[in-house]
Amino acid sequence: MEFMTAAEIRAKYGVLKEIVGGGWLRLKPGQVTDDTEMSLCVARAVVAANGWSREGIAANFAAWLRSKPVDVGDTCRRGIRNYMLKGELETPYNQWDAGNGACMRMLPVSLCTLGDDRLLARCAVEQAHITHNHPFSDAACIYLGKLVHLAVLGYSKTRLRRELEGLLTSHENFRFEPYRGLASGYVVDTLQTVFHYFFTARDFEDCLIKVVNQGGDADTTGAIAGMLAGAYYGEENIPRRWLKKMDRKVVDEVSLLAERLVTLSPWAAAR
Amino acid sequence: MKLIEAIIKPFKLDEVKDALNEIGVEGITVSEVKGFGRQKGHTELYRGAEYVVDFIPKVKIEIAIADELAAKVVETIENTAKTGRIGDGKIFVMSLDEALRIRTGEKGNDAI
Amino acid sequence: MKLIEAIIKPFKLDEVKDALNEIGVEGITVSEVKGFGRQKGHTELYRGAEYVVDFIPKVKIEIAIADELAAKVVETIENTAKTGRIGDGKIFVMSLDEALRIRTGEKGNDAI
Amino acid sequence: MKLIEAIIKPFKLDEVKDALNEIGVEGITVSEVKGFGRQKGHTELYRGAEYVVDFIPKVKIEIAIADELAAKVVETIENTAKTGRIGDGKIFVMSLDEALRIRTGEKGNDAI
Ligand SMILES: Nc1ncnc2c1ncn2[C@@H]1O[C@H](COP(=O)(O)OP(=O)(O)O)[C@@H](O)[C@H]1O
Ligand SMILES: Nc1ncnc2c1ncn2[C@@H]1O[C@H](COP(=O)(O)OP(=O)(O)O)[C@@H](O)[C@H]1O
Ligand SMILES: Nc1ncnc2c1ncn2[C@@H]1O[C@H](COP(=O)(O)OP(=O)(O)O)[C@@H](O)[C@H]1O
Ligand SMILES: [Mg+2]
Ligand SMILES: [Mg+2]
Repeated sequence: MEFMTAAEIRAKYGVLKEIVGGGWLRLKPGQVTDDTEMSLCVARAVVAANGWSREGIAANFAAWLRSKPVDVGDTCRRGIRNYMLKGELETPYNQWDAGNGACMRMLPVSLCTLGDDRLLARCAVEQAHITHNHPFSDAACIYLGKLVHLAVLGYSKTRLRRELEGLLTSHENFRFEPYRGLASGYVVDTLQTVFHYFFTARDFEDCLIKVVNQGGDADTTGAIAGMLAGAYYGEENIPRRWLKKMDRKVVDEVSLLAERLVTLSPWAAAR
Repeated sequence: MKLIEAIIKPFKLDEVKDALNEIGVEGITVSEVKGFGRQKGHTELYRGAEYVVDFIPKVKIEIAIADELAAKVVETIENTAKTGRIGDGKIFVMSLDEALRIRTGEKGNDAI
Repeated sequence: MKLIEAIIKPFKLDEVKDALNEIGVEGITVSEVKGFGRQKGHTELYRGAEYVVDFIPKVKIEIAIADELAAKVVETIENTAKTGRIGDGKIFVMSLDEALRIRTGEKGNDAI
Repeated sequence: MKLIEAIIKPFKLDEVKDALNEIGVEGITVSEVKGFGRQKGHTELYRGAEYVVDFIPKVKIEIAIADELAAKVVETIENTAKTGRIGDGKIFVMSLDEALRIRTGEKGNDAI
């Protein structure tokens, strides 16, 4: 659905509810792309280092870039290339860096920082700045992390919505009520789409179907919605038929890494 | 920003592309050209046949790149495209006043 | 004077030429090139297997133009060649030290 | 160093190459291009047939040359490529920041 408009999707699929592959990258059903692969880079680096490692994450990003992935965002490529050629772990501030590329990697960051807001904020921004250096992206990453923390710890949607008010107060532009229907790669549009459907959906499947059928930067809005809805509704709420179509190796690795990341968190250490 | 123009032996294209990929460079524009060189009457292998003709098929690669990365790109092409035999080609570096990505309107280093 | 080099999707050539004519630009030089970038190649069937041809045909347009008209030319190409989908291409602007019309020997802005 | 780019009528290529050899220039890179000119609907002779089409086949010659030889090269091409009839073409001169001979690693004037 990536790069299609909502109207184009409606015309072609009605409402797409199944994993069918295809699209501009000609993917096989269940094949993952940059959102998942970059998240795996983060997760693997943290697990390998038994803790946060900005250098390890950057090195994994570089190895991933060299492996000729099926797609790489323009901003991500530039940031990783600067690391490869100049060893820079932080790209300079850029007014055009307000894309969603750093947000889509927030799940492993959230898991390994569970229980510590300050650690979350520091790690969220450190990994973001490898490719994206912009206050909107920073704020979005931090708040996605906070919402995942609350969701994983079992808090209600109302509690999550109250937490989010902090972002909406400091950054009015993220307000999503009324929802404008924009789902582009601009981090504000992406998060508005994710928040609008997450807070009004009835379950994981409903949330994801609605987000993805909005089109635009659908692989990333879907990934971020999946992160929030997955944390909130839990594993058992993920449709069986979707899981069956996923690349088996990826599913297994993600499950393993997720558990390891949580055991590395301050929350686990405190138990 | 710089525009790097490299004239290389055609069979070296894939190797050069792979080497550029190793340093994170993927966007390039390629054209088929004919080379006339200082060395006369040398033979070159092209599609399995030996040529003793005045022009030799070459490939031209154009790469727009940020100033600070240009030297690395030149070095990479040089190391990969070299065979040590006549006709290996040239690399030229020009300054760009402006670059623009048509799809998004991004300019400067964000365009490439 | 500037030399504007635009790499665009081939089907956009006529539209871009017309748009340039509209702003009084008629002299251009065009070549067929191969693009490598984020846009992926088409698939072809070869010996029963599907494989991706990694390059995409593009068209390169070169336009020498007076300094004061360069921005307008860039804007015109950008607006016409854009589809909003990956692979729309690039526009590069370089400085020319000199331009000459061979037929008349005219130099500078009178040459182009 | 300069990069000289000349767009000329295809039948003039051999004559221009010979004239350049006469002044000691042997290394050039040539490509086939399509020209669109200010004069609409004019006819040109190409391979014995008269064309009244919007594009005309041209040949582009690129020559990297030391600064002090650039004027001579431009003059040589101009005198040889000229027929006095529409479509004779253009010569553009650009500055090169760097030139490198891939085979030897030589830079600057030793590269070309
Ligand atoms: N001065 C020049 N300007 C532009 N292209 C050149 C120049 N000299 C050589 N070339 C290109 O480089 C190619 C290799 O040049 P040649 O002289 O045969 O060998 P080498 O680069 O090994 O010295 C030529 O076929 C031509 O395409
Ligand atoms: N750095 C570059 N230097 C020269 N040409 C490039 C460069 N990057 C891209 N191109 C050309 O632009 C075309 C489009 O680039 P691509 O990355 O596919 O999409 P987009 O321009 O939409 O970002 C490529 O096929 C290639 O011809
Ligand atoms: N502004 C320009 N930029 C780039 N190439 C040009 C430009 N104007 C003309 N050309 C090239 O020069 C060729 C001859 O131009 P044309 O206008 O037909 O005749 P003349 O050069 O005799 O005035 C064209 O076919 C085209 O290849
Ligand atoms: Mg993607
Ligand atoms: Mg995306």
